Amino acid sequence: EKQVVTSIAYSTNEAKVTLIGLTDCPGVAAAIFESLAKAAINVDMIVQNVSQNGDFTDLTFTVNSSNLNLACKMLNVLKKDLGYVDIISNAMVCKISVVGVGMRSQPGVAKIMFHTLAKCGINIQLITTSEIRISVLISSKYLDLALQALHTAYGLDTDG
Amino acid sequence: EKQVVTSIAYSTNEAKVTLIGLTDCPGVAAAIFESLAKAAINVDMIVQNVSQNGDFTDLTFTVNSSNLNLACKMLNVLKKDLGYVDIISNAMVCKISVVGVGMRSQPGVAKIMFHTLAKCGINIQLITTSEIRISVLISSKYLDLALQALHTAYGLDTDG
Ligand SMILES: C[C@@H](O)[C@H](N)C(=O)O
Ligand SMILES: C[C@@H](O)[C@H](N)C(=O)O
Repeated sequence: EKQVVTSIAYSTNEAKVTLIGLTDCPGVAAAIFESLAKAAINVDMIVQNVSQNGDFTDLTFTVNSSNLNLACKMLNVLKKDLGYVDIISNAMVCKISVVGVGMRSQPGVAKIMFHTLAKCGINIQLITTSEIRISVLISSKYLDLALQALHTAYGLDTDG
Repeated sequence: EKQVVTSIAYSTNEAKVTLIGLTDCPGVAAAIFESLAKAAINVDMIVQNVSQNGDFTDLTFTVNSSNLNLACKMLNVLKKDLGYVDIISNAMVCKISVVGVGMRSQPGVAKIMFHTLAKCGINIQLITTSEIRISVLISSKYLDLALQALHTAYGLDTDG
């Protein structure tokens, strides 16, 4: 597993916005991102999980912290249309990604990342993956601790 | 937005597994992926959203359909340790990804994808993104309809 991971990336200027209790039917996600696109707000991560019994689900996205207030304002306007229960946002987060081609065939890569963060007592707030990357959101106060621990765990420590 | 997207990828042999009501504290994700790694089960997508008030959250991952039963069996063993409420799984899903370098700076790319699926009456079950890709899980019965509509929406139709 260790050789597969070639680098650890991170970003600190992100803020997360979570819409709680969205109706899980076609068109809801489209309405959210139409309103953000209208305000020309760039979105980085988008995460939505499956709803338990097909009725409600939460959707989280991240924006540059400088756009956090505008994003929440745009979504407040949609509250009646979308019928979500609440919006929670938090700028004290950072994104950390473990990067490596071929990681899809290595179930141990995810295990090492989550295990390393757990050993540091760091709670994982959000997880999303792509073919060559696993990204998590954690509290920004743990950035340095997490980066050091992950570099060591994947054998990426620079010598000397 | 249209030029940014260069291709639409898909995969049909995936099955989703969702763990409902996991305790949201360090070590939980590690235990799940440790057990899957022990059984050498390759995982493709991993999606976990933020929990509302820091107590419980759901985690979804996808595996090759041939590993679905084994994955559920491994997780059933952990039920007492992890304390999750339920496991739901479904093999009738497919993953569709919109791919394009530089899409992070284009909020309209996500809007077009979600809007196009909504117009077809297709419900989005799960969303996850990376720097160059937006991926969704939808019911496998809509694969062809979704692929056609997305190719048209992003101007990727091959000339007659
Ligand atoms: C929640 C949202 O993704 C909804 N399922 C949709 O398709 O728009
Ligand atoms: C739910 C799970 O991700 C938990 N927050 C952890 O850190 O392991």
